[in-house]
Amino acid sequence: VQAAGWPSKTYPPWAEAVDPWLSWSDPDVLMRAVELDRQTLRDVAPSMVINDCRIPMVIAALAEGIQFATICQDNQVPGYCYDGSTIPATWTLPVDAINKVLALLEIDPIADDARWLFARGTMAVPSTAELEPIVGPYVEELDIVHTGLLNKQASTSGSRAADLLFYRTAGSADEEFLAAFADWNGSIYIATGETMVGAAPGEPSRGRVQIGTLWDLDAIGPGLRAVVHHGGHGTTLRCIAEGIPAVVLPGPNPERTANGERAERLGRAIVMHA
Amino acid sequence: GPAVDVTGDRPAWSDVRAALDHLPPRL
Repeated sequence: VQAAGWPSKTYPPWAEAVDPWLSWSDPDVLMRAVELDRQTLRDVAPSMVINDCRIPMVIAALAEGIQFATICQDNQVPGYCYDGSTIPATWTLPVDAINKVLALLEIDPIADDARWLFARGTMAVPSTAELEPIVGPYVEELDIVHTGLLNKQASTSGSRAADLLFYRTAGSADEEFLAAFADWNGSIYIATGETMVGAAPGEPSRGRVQIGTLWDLDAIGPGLRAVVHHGGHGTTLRCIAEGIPAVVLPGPNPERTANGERAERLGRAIVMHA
Repeated sequence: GPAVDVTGDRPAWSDVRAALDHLPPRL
C-alpha cells in the first residue's frame, strides 16, 4: 500500500492489542471497536468497505449504511462445520455480544452463527471456484463471488528450484533448526511474519539462512523447491496455484489444518501435526 | 483466521526436514 502511494491508517495501540478471536464475545470491547471503525468510516467516507472478516467493521458498515464485501474462504461461510455438524465456537461465542450491539444500533439481530454478519454483504473468495469450491446448506441464498487468483503466476525454474522458505513457522534460526537443515543445498529464507516474533529485522544472516519479516514471493518464488508454512489461506492457495510443494504445520488451528489437508488431498503438501 | 503461529507447537525440525524429501516435484 505504501509503495503504491495510497493513503493508509493504522489502528491505535489499544485496538491493535485486542485479539479479535477472543474478544468479540465481550460486548464492551466489541462496542468500543465498532465505534472506532464507525469513526474511521466517517473520516474516510468510502463508497464501499472491503474487510477481512472483521466483525466490528461489518457492524460499523451496516450502521453507516455503507456497502461492504468480506474476504472469505469456505469456513467463513455460514453453516460450515469442520466436523460436518458442529458450528465452531469461534462463530457461536460472540453471537450474544453481537446481538447486544446490533440492538443498540437498531439493526436486526443475527441467528446462532456470527458468520451471518458477513452474509449481509458480498462474500468475496480470493480464488477460483475450481480450486476452492464453496459448499454448504445456505450457499444458494448468499452473495458469494470468486475473484479469481489475486497473484500473477511466477515463472518457475522447475526442477532447478532449490530454495526453501519458512513462512511464519520459525521465529529464529536456533541450533536445532540449523542442525536439521545443514544439508539443504539451496538458500533458506525465514519469514517471521511479525517484527515482534523472534528475529528482529536485520538479524545477521547465518550462512545460507536469511531472516526477514516477509519475503516477496514474486522475487524468490521461482527459486523455491518448497515452502514450510502454517496453513494460512493465502499461503496455502498460492503454493497450490504456483505448483510449490509444501510441508504444512498448522498447530492447533482447525482452519489451517483444513487448508493443509485440502492441499494434501491435491497431492501438493504434507501436513504434520504437533 | 486466528493469527496464531505454530512456533513452539510443531514437530521436531529433523522430522520436518525428513518430510521435505517426500514432497512431489516442483511444477
